[in-house]
Amino acid sequence: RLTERLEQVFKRLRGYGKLKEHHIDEALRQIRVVLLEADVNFKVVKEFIAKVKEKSLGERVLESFTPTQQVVKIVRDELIELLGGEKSDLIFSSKAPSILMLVGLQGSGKTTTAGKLGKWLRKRNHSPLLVSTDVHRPAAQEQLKVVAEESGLPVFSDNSSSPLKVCFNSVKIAKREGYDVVVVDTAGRMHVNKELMDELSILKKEIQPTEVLFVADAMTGQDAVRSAKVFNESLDLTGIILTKLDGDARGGAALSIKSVTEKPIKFIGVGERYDDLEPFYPERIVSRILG
Amino acid sequence: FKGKRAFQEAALEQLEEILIEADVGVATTREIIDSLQEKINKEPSLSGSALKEHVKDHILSLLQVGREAATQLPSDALQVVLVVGVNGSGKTTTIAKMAYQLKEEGKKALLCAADTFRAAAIEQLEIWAERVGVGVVKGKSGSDPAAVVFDAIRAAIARGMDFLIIDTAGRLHTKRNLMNELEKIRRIIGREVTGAPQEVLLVLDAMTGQNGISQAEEFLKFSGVTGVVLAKLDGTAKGGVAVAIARSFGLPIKYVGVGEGLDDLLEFSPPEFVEALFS
Ligand SMILES: Nc1nc2c(ncn2[C@@H]2O[C@H](COP(=O)(O)OP(=O)(O)OP(=O)(O)O)[C@@H](O)[C@H]2O)c(=O)[nH]1
Ligand SMILES: Nc1nc2c(ncn2[C@@H]2O[C@H](COP(=O)(O)OP(=O)(O)OP(=O)(O)O)[C@@H](O)[C@H]2O)c(=O)[nH]1
Ligand SMILES: [Mg+2]
Ligand SMILES: [Mg+2]
Repeated sequence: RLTERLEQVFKRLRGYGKLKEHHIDEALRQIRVVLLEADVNFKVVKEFIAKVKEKSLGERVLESFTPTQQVVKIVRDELIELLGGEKSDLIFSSKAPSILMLVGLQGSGKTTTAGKLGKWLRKRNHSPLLVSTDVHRPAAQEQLKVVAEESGLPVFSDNSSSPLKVCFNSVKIAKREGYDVVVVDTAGRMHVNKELMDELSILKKEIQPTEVLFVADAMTGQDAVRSAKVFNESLDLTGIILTKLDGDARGGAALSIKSVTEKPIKFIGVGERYDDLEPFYPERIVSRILG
Repeated sequence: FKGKRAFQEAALEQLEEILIEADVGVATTREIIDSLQEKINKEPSLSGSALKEHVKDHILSLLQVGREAATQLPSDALQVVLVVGVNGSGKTTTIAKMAYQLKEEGKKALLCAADTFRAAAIEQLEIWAERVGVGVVKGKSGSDPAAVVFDAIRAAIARGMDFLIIDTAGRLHTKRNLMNELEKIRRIIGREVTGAPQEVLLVLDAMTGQNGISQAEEFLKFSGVTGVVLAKLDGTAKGGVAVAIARSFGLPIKYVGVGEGLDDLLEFSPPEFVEALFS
């Protein structure tokens, strides 16, 4: 854990008497290891360490009686600031129905999250409609039907082979039946598949969602920056949902994704049931990342 | 001479960055870089490209682990393949690809839909089975997966099958009750067929970070694991955590998934994998 590592460093440094600026590098190395082991991206860690060094020297931690506590506080505060910031509520349209689009890599948890989001919305007196535009994965439409059934939500699906047609039809239904939010589940795809990424940006352009939420797996390693960057450049994401945080992944991907997209992490997935969705609190993930 | 030292230090830093960014992890990277530093101390005139070759060789030697055991003796017994892994890693799709390959090789394969929990999991495997042209044994959704496995084994033996591939529900390795369930499934398999399961494949998403190591550790404990399938290697993730897993547990990578189609499963090639790490 970070505190233990830093205590060892400063204990050793105490033997040197008056410390020079370069002595802080020993402490910074430990912070770097903790963040890399937590899967924070290499380049993100580099930038972060530079900020921590500047702050630490500015606060003269080398002359402090409690350098460990001071450095840990600097690291925690800096991480919380990076991960928090703007309020992360869902954005709705003034003209119903609002459309929330879920996008991401294969298997990240989009379809399950659609059910969770629908349940979350209904608890807050919305009238959500789930829609599957996944015409590719075997039994994807059936999966969202079961998700809807298990979470007590309405679902629209038609055998139209075009995601765009399905979306337009679902919006027609929503307007007619009085649903005020349409949650659009999309097929998982690789950010390097140009054709599928184009399909998604065309879909976004046509249905004009108020939310484009990137659903990402919390156990993602260094690649988190690459996929998040491409999805963001292609779709101008409005938010992030980090899933499978009920495991023991440290979740450094949160910092990587936030820093490369600068978009708010709005929710976290903490299980396979449809109640397992929580708003994102920076403090909690910071404690995880720091071990 | 000072220029050479600075150059080598820069080369080591560059190599370290490549390894970390490939998800090889801090500990394994440190071991590789330390051993490289020792080489430099013995031969101070090593070039940048020579250093890179040494790193590649080091990783290749780590990946050679467990590969001697890869040659399986021909057996008349039913070959049972148990497929495990965390949620969404690519198990069901990998099974479809394996069934397709076995069929192409003229083998008789039967599938077992032992994910009785997740929405439309059984339907998903059924559609794949139909596309490949193999049978699938299933139970009612929500029923005991162990019972479905039992039925599938009996059916596979009765129908004279060569292979039985068992699809299990994704589960986080931290969930004790789910891991116990897997242990029970393994016991049942071993009780019904001597020496089975002959293959337990851990399907790992190539984008997985260091958490992959604890995944491997836990699945090894509860279900046993004979090899890793690195799925979704057709993205930009390098799958370097598989190197850390090889080093920590001696687990070989057996296959890689490179797409969502039936023919998108390849036998693992260590040299190709290592080349890709540096591309
Ligand atoms: N433990 C846990 N499992 C989750 C969570 N979110 C989703 N899952 C599981 O992850 C697996 C994949 O979920 P899906 O909803 O099918 O993922 P997807 O993104 O729709 O997948 P594709 O459509 O194939 O891209 C399923 O087994 C889900 O039950 C979570 O927060 N925690
Ligand atoms: N691009 C790519 N996608 C893959 C690969 N393997 C699986 N997928 C996709 O990943 C998603 C999840 O695959 P599944 O086979 O459902 O994964 P799973 O491990 O069975 O998921 P759960 O049963 O929910 O735990 C699907 O969209 C698959 O098409 C691969 O090698 N490459
Ligand atoms: Mg889906
Ligand atoms: Mg599955």
